[in-house]
Amino acid sequence: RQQNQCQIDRIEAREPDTRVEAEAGLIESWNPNHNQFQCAGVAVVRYTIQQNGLHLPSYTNTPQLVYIVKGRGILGVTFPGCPETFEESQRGQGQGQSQGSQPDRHQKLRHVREGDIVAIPAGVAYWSYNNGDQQLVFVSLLDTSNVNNQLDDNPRRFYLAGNPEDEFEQLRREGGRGARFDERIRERSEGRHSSENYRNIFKGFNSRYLEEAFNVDSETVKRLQGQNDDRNSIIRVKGTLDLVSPLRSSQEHQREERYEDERQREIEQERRRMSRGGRYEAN
Amino acid sequence: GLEETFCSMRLRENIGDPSRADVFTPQAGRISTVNSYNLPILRFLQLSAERGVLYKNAIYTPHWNVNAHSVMYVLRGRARVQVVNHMGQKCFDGEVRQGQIVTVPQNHAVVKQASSDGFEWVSFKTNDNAWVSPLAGRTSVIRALPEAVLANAFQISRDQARNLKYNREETVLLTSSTSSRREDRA
Repeated sequence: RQQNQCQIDRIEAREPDTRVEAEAGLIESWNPNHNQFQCAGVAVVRYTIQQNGLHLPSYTNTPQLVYIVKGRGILGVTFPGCPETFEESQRGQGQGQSQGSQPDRHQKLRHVREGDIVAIPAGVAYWSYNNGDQQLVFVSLLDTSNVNNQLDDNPRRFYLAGNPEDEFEQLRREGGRGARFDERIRERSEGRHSSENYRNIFKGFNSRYLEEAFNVDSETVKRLQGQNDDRNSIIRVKGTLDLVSPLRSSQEHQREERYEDERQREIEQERRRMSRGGRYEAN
Repeated sequence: GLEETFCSMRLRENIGDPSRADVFTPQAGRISTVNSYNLPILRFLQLSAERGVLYKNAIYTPHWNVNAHSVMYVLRGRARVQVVNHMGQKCFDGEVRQGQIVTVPQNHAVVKQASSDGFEWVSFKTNDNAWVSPLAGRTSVIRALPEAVLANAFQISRDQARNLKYNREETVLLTSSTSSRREDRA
């Protein structure tokens, strides 16, 4: 952090400076180059994900604290090297099942709802999905001055899919101040902004390496690189997202409540027996 | 009591010995790592290192360094290396050879493929417990994602998503269609 960054004459409440619209949502960010954010060494973004919207997997160069403002959803955080502990049983294996009917397995999913704070480490990829009946809104603070960020103080988001626009890139390029910045915001609001330069990280690799690394065909690699994909970073899921998840059914919930009631009754009976002076014999 | 602790701290760890490898694939190569778990003084230095050998045409899976920069010095052979930034643009795409250094910044995606001569390197990492996040292979982020997320994110079928997840069983060292086994002698 440079000297004098915290010599602020006047602090003002600020609305988001930029809006990036996507197929199924909206990303609004505050200009991280503004004095108050530079002083605090943070950047802030607000995400609005529509029903059945999926925010594509990405990671940032900073740790994040996320607050769920509204709605509920599913958060998938993928820690490298950790096992895929959410898995379907391998039913009917060895009975000539084709690969097409293999069960899915993936890393743990977290259900989030209004009021939750979620911590996401730097460099760890995550995605989120709105499975609720209203918009999912969350505010994310990116701690750019954190020791875990060894890059510069600019917040950066690395997308693993789609053809997304880094919400901070334009602000970063313009230095975030003065007329150039205002011009950029105007361009953006007038739809004159081109997202041609923004791609997911697979796009930077030669297709041949990806074909070899994943052992897949060139068509799959084209999709991986987001060619001809203009949905940006929040996409609308076709149908519903079919996940392996311990979402409790209401029936299961009722069964658990009944069990809990019975257990409480037993404890109460035991307590009464003991208070009548009966000798308690433990095993 | 300093002489019993700090003064006599172990300062040395050999990572060149093939038998000491932490990751080994007979067809692709090996990797040895030294970090603050096996050389505790590195906790003070907040640095670690990785020594790697890729056999002929083998690939170090596309990955990113989660919590460190990586400064790679080429010990032997040649490799094609690509480094990609957060905008999906190549920051480096070229062949590196013995005696050269390439810096891979934190979080930037990188892939390397050995030439027909093979490739050996040592990488210095700016974290005492540096870790990488592979993009392909058994421990990759793609494996950790639900099929449905992959299918929707990449606009592919469930079968294609399954192939993307499971077609590679190796962890980080991958054979290429032109790889060949090399006898590894100490």
